[in-house]
Amino acid sequence: IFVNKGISQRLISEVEERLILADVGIDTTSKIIDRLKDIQHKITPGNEQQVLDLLKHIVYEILRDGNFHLNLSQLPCVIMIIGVNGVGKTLTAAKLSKRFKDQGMSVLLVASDTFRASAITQLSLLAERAGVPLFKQKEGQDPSSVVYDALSLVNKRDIDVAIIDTSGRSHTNFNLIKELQKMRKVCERLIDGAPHEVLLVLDATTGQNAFSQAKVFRDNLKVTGLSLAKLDSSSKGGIVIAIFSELGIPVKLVGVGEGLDGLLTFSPRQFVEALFD
Amino acid sequence: NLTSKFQVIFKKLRRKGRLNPKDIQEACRDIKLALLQADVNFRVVKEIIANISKKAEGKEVMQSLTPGQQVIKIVKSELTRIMEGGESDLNLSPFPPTIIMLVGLYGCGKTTTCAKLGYYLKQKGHSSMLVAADPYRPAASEQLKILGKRIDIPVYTGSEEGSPVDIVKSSKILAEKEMYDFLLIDTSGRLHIDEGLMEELRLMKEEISPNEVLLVVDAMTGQEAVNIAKTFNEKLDISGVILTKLDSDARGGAGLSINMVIGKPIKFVGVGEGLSDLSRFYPERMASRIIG
Ligand SMILES: Nc1nc2c(ncn2[C@@H]2O[C@H](COP(=O)(O)OP(=O)(O)OP(=O)(O)O)[C@@H](O)[C@H]2O)c(=O)[nH]1
Ligand SMILES: Nc1nc2c(ncn2[C@@H]2O[C@H](COP(=O)(O)OP(=O)(O)OP(=O)(O)O)[C@@H](O)[C@H]2O)c(=O)[nH]1
Ligand SMILES: [Mg+2]
Ligand SMILES: [Mg+2]
Repeated sequence: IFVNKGISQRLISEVEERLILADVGIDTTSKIIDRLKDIQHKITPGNEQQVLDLLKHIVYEILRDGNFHLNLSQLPCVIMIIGVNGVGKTLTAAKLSKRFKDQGMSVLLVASDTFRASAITQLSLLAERAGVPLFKQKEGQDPSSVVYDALSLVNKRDIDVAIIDTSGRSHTNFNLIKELQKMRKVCERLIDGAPHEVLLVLDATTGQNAFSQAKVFRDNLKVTGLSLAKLDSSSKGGIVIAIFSELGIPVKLVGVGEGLDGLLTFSPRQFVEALFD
Repeated sequence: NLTSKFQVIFKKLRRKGRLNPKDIQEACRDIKLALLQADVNFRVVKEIIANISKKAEGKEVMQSLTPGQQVIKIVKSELTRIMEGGESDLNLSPFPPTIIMLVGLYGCGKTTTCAKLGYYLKQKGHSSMLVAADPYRPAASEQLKILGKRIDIPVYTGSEEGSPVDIVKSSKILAEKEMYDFLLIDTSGRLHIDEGLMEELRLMKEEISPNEVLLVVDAMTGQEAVNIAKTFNEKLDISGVILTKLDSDARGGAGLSINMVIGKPIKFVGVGEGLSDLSRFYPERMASRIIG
């Protein structure tokens, strides 16, 4: 009945199912289960709570060394918000701007999505709600020129943080990836150390494709962190474990709701608890 | 991908001469991995593998000179079969307008799809009115208005203070009076676990008796796709699904899983941000995409 001394096969199957249903992915799930099997001599047969605690510990150990802080060591700080269509970039940009404003910093939101219908209006309304100034230009304008003009302004004024909201795009669209690269170069040219953060927004309800998104954006743009939006949904966002362990990108922010205060700093401890909830 | 993997596996199996059930089990493990990688739901995968392994142990495979190809054929036809059921055309109303409600999670593409659907129907010679029934998201009605203008299709936005249900009720009266062929309703994003917002949709459906309630689902949705679809289906008895953003490299296992679990057909797929980027759903193409 008890194969593997400490853990029954039934329990291993249950663990596998739970992790896969949490979008952890089959490869990472196998690695976690292998690690569990390595330390199963520590497990009292039949003690399921102990197995759960060990699992939490294993996942926590994978995530704990990430750098969860936003890089504000150099001001003015420039943050680019990127990601595929509809994941929550615009709302995240607004949430982040409110967080910095509440901390007493002077913030500028930059509306560089000059493509999608009503993107600029949407961010204007959110900026107004957040009480943060918005830099915007004409729809249809080259987003790089919007970034150029916005950051030229940052250099003249006493602005601490510039948050650049970008338009959604598929990571499989080569031209749109190039467009982001061009915007990144503008940041590098105009402001020392910019962009200090390139945050990739992922929708927590996304499955294994999130890994592909992270890999492509990282390989082409250097991503400094993830913002995991919509974690208030029923999805667990387990794919971020693989993204950190294999691509080295830590989660820095978590989006939990439509309100401007629905933004949390990533806590591996809380994430692990919720994962096995 | 699975096809090339199978070529390798079965090549070395062929050298052994006849296949035995253990070889089939090994192939099934690879199929399981491929399906999970494609975001097919874990429990759906179990059921599919059970069906496939039965068929794969039959003599078409065991005595075939190309067993790998045979197994791939079985997998493809099994996936296609799952996605083929149900009425994939739009349910039309005997008297205009045919009313279609678009519902779904945040950011899955409802507003864009609403306009795309209007354009698709226009190309077929039907008139539509789009309804911006999302008073919550900043600039949502402006977004639909702009899209409508691009394709010269009227957009009803209702009064500023109107609740979504009120907006939709008045839009129906107008659409009946003006005799539009279709009334296409864009609703706000919501979580399936938000009882209040799900109730709002149920009330809306009760008020206007739509001919279609289409669940819009992002093709990159992971394992929760099944729970999301189940909940929407329980509360609204949806009539079909639109799978969006298939122009990415998302394999779209969510679509298969939803089909399997709630048995409602995928009627359209979104394949880009442009208003002409909506096409009919082809189960066989989707099956190939999922296998990878
Ligand atoms: N519940 C919930 N909804 C969110 C969250 N983040 C964003 N949303 C919603 O998701 C939808 C899409 O958000 P946007 O900010 O427009 O997404 P985007 O990535 O900017 O979209 P595009 O610019 O069109 O690519 C909106 O309805 C937001 O209110 C979150 O953390 N929780
Ligand atoms: N690449 C691609 N993008 C799409 C597709 N359909 C919609 N989008 C994009 O996805 C993003 C979200 O689309 P919306 O129509 O605003 O989504 P929504 O469901 O109405 O969002 P909420 O109202 O906030 O819930 C936009 O950037 C759209 O252009 C598609 O098929 N392919
Ligand atoms: Mg946006
Ligand atoms: Mg919308």
